[in-house]
Amino acid sequence: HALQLPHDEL
Amino acid sequence: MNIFRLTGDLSHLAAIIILLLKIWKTRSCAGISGKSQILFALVFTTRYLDLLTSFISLYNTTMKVIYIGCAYATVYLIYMKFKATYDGNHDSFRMEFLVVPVGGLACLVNHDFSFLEILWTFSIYLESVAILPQLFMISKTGEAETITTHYLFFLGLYRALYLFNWIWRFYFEGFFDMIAIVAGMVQTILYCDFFYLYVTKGQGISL
Repeated sequence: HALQLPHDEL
Repeated sequence: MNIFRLTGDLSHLAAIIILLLKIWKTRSCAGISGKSQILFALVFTTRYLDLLTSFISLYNTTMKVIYIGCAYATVYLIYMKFKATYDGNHDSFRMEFLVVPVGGLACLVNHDFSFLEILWTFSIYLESVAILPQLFMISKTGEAETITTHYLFFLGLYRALYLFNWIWRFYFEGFFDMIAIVAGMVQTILYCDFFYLYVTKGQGISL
Protein backbone atom coordinates (compact mmCIF):
# COMPACT_ATOMS: atom_id res chain seq x y z
CA HIS A 1 0.00 0.00 0.00
CA ALA A 2 1.07 3.53 -0.54
CA LEU A 3 -0.13 6.32 1.67
CA GLN A 4 -3.08 5.75 3.96
CA LEU A 5 -4.69 8.60 5.87
CA PRO A 6 -4.53 9.61 8.66
CA HIS A 7 -0.84 10.42 8.84
CA ASP A 8 1.00 8.35 11.40
CA GLU A 9 4.27 10.32 11.48
CA LEU A 10 5.20 13.46 13.36
CA MET B 1 8.35 2.56 14.11
CA ASN B 2 11.94 1.94 13.15
CA ILE B 3 15.27 3.15 14.44
CA PHE B 4 15.52 6.01 11.91
CA ARG B 5 12.08 7.31 12.75
CA LEU B 6 12.72 7.09 16.50
CA THR B 7 16.14 8.75 16.37
CA GLY B 8 14.70 11.34 13.99
CA ASP B 9 11.96 12.21 16.46
CA LEU B 10 14.42 12.33 19.34
CA SER B 11 16.76 14.52 17.31
CA HIS B 12 13.84 16.86 16.62
CA LEU B 13 12.97 16.89 20.30
CA ALA B 14 16.60 17.54 21.22
CA ALA B 15 16.73 20.54 18.86
CA ILE B 16 13.57 22.05 20.33
CA ILE B 17 14.70 21.53 23.93
CA ILE B 18 18.22 22.84 23.24
CA LEU B 19 16.80 26.09 21.86
CA LEU B 20 14.31 26.51 24.67
CA LEU B 21 16.96 25.87 27.35
CA LYS B 22 19.50 28.12 25.67
CA ILE B 23 17.08 31.05 25.69
CA TRP B 24 15.94 30.29 29.23
CA LYS B 25 19.41 29.83 30.74
CA THR B 26 21.03 32.83 29.03
CA ARG B 27 17.88 34.96 29.48
CA SER B 28 18.44 36.01 25.88
CA CYS B 29 17.27 35.17 22.37
CA ALA B 30 20.06 37.04 20.60
CA GLY B 31 20.87 35.44 17.26
CA ILE B 32 17.59 33.53 17.14
CA SER B 33 15.08 34.24 14.40
CA GLY B 34 11.70 34.79 15.98
CA LYS B 35 10.17 34.49 12.53
CA SER B 36 11.45 30.94 12.05
CA GLN B 37 10.01 30.10 15.45
CA ILE B 38 6.63 31.59 14.55
CA LEU B 39 6.66 29.54 11.36
CA PHE B 40 7.48 26.35 13.28
CA ALA B 41 4.63 27.08 15.71
CA LEU B 42 2.38 27.48 12.67
CA VAL B 43 3.74 24.21 11.22
CA PHE B 44 2.94 22.23 14.37
CA THR B 45 -0.46 23.85 14.81
CA THR B 46 -1.64 23.12 11.28
CA ARG B 47 -0.17 19.60 11.21
CA TYR B 48 -1.35 18.38 14.58
CA LEU B 49 -4.98 19.46 14.35
CA ASP B 50 -5.55 15.73 13.81
CA LEU B 51 -5.03 15.40 17.56
CA LEU B 52 -8.72 16.28 17.67
CA THR B 53 -9.84 13.80 15.04
CA SER B 54 -7.67 10.68 15.13
CA PHE B 55 -5.68 8.75 17.71
CA ILE B 56 -2.51 7.01 16.44
CA SER B 57 -0.69 6.04 19.64
CA LEU B 58 0.17 7.37 23.06
CA TYR B 59 3.69 8.07 21.77
CA ASN B 60 2.33 10.00 18.80
CA THR B 61 -0.06 12.11 20.88
CA THR B 62 2.52 12.82 23.59
CA MET B 63 5.17 13.98 21.12
CA LYS B 64 2.71 16.19 19.27
CA VAL B 65 1.63 17.88 22.46
CA ILE B 66 5.26 18.41 23.53
CA TYR B 67 6.24 19.81 20.12
CA ILE B 68 3.32 22.25 20.06
CA GLY B 69 3.85 23.29 23.68
CA CYS B 70 7.57 23.90 23.21
CA ALA B 71 7.01 25.81 19.96
CA TYR B 72 4.63 28.24 21.62
CA ALA B 73 6.84 28.50 24.71
CA THR B 74 9.76 29.48 22.46
CA VAL B 75 7.71 32.12 20.64
CA TYR B 76 6.54 33.45 24.01
CA LEU B 77 10.10 33.74 25.32
CA ILE B 78 11.28 35.55 22.19
CA TYR B 79 8.40 37.99 21.74
CA MET B 80 7.28 38.51 25.32
CA LYS B 81 9.57 37.50 28.17
CA PHE B 82 12.94 38.28 26.58
CA LYS B 83 11.68 40.70 23.95
CA ALA B 84 14.40 43.21 24.86
CA THR B 85 17.11 40.80 23.67
CA TYR B 86 15.37 39.96 20.38
CA ASP B 87 17.41 41.13 17.43
CA GLY B 88 14.52 42.23 15.22
CA ASN B 89 16.61 44.39 12.91
CA HIS B 90 18.53 41.38 11.67
CA ASP B 91 15.45 39.16 11.50
CA SER B 92 14.21 40.81 8.34
CA PHE B 93 13.10 37.85 6.22
CA ARG B 94 9.51 38.37 5.04
CA MET B 95 7.34 35.51 6.31
CA GLU B 96 4.65 36.13 3.71
CA PHE B 97 7.15 35.24 0.97
CA LEU B 98 7.06 31.71 2.37
CA VAL B 99 3.54 31.39 3.74
CA VAL B 100 1.67 32.63 0.65
CA PRO B 101 3.38 30.46 -2.02
CA VAL B 102 3.36 27.45 0.30
CA GLY B 103 -0.36 27.95 0.95
CA GLY B 104 -1.01 28.12 -2.78
CA LEU B 105 1.02 24.98 -3.42
CA ALA B 106 -0.77 23.10 -0.63
CA CYS B 107 -4.10 23.85 -2.33
CA LEU B 108 -2.80 22.65 -5.69
CA VAL B 109 -0.73 19.59 -4.75
CA ASN B 110 -2.21 17.45 -1.96
CA HIS B 111 -3.44 13.92 -1.22
CA ASP B 112 -7.01 14.99 -0.61
CA PHE B 113 -8.78 18.30 -1.08
CA SER B 114 -10.17 18.52 2.44
CA PHE B 115 -9.65 21.12 5.14
CA LEU B 116 -7.44 19.09 7.50
CA GLU B 117 -5.49 17.48 4.69
CA ILE B 118 -4.69 20.83 3.05
CA LEU B 119 -3.52 22.17 6.40
CA TRP B 120 -1.36 19.06 6.87
CA THR B 121 0.11 19.55 3.38
CA PHE B 122 0.66 23.25 4.10
CA SER B 123 2.56 22.31 7.26
CA ILE B 124 4.78 19.84 5.42
CA TYR B 125 5.68 22.39 2.73
CA LEU B 126 6.10 25.20 5.26
CA GLU B 127 8.34 23.13 7.51
CA SER B 128 10.71 22.48 4.63
CA VAL B 129 11.44 26.21 4.30
CA ALA B 130 10.68 27.52 7.81
CA ILE B 131 14.35 27.63 8.76
CA LEU B 132 15.14 30.16 6.00
CA PRO B 133 14.63 33.27 8.20
CA GLN B 134 17.12 31.77 10.70
CA LEU B 135 19.69 30.96 8.01
CA PHE B 136 19.12 34.39 6.47
CA MET B 137 19.72 36.01 9.85
CA ILE B 138 23.00 34.10 10.31
CA SER B 139 24.16 35.08 6.85
CA LYS B 140 23.32 38.70 7.67
CA THR B 141 25.08 38.89 11.01
CA GLY B 142 27.81 36.55 9.80
CA GLU B 143 27.90 34.47 12.95
CA ALA B 144 26.07 31.94 15.06
CA GLU B 145 26.70 30.92 18.63
CA THR B 146 27.78 27.39 19.44
CA ILE B 147 24.49 26.35 20.98
CA THR B 148 22.57 27.82 18.06
CA THR B 149 24.61 25.66 15.70
CA HIS B 150 23.86 22.56 17.82
CA TYR B 151 20.19 23.46 17.54
CA LEU B 152 20.42 23.74 13.77
CA PHE B 153 22.39 20.52 13.53
CA PHE B 154 19.77 18.44 15.37
CA LEU B 155 16.95 20.15 13.52
CA GLY B 156 18.56 19.31 10.17
CA LEU B 157 19.54 15.81 11.24
CA TYR B 158 15.94 15.01 12.14
CA ARG B 159 14.62 15.33 8.59
CA ALA B 160 17.65 13.55 7.16
CA LEU B 161 16.91 10.60 9.48
CA TYR B 162 13.31 10.69 8.29
CA LEU B 163 14.58 10.23 4.73
CA PHE B 164 16.15 6.93 5.84
CA ASN B 165 12.91 6.12 7.66
CA TRP B 166 11.00 6.57 4.40
CA ILE B 167 13.44 4.33 2.51
CA TRP B 168 12.98 1.73 5.28
CA ARG B 169 9.22 1.99 5.16
CA PHE B 170 9.15 1.75 1.38
CA TYR B 171 11.14 -1.50 1.39
CA PHE B 172 9.60 -3.16 4.43
CA GLU B 173 6.04 -1.80 4.43
CA GLY B 174 5.52 -0.67 0.85
CA PHE B 175 4.64 2.70 2.36
CA PHE B 176 5.43 5.98 0.71
CA ASP B 177 4.15 9.51 1.00
CA MET B 178 5.45 11.45 -1.97
CA ILE B 179 4.57 14.87 -0.54
CA ALA B 180 6.50 14.23 2.67
CA ILE B 181 9.42 12.67 0.80
CA VAL B 182 9.92 15.50 -1.69
CA ALA B 183 9.47 18.20 0.96
CA GLY B 184 11.79 16.30 3.29
CA MET B 185 14.45 16.21 0.59
CA VAL B 186 14.14 19.95 0.00
CA GLN B 187 14.33 20.55 3.74
CA THR B 188 17.45 18.43 4.15
CA ILE B 189 19.15 20.04 1.16
CA LEU B 190 18.66 23.48 2.74
CA TYR B 191 20.76 22.33 5.70
CA CYS B 192 23.62 20.88 3.63
CA ASP B 193 25.56 24.11 3.50
CA PHE B 194 25.16 24.47 7.24
CA PHE B 195 26.16 20.82 7.91
CA TYR B 196 29.35 21.43 5.96
CA LEU B 197 30.23 24.47 8.08
CA TYR B 198 29.24 22.69 11.30
CA VAL B 199 31.53 19.75 10.57
CA THR B 200 34.49 21.67 9.18
CA LYS B 201 34.47 24.69 11.48
CA GLY B 202 32.76 22.99 14.36
CA GLN B 203 30.48 24.67 16.85
CA GLY B 204 30.43 28.46 16.65
CA ILE B 205 30.25 29.67 13.10
CA SER B 206 31.50 32.95 11.77
CA LEU B 207 31.32 33.51 8.05
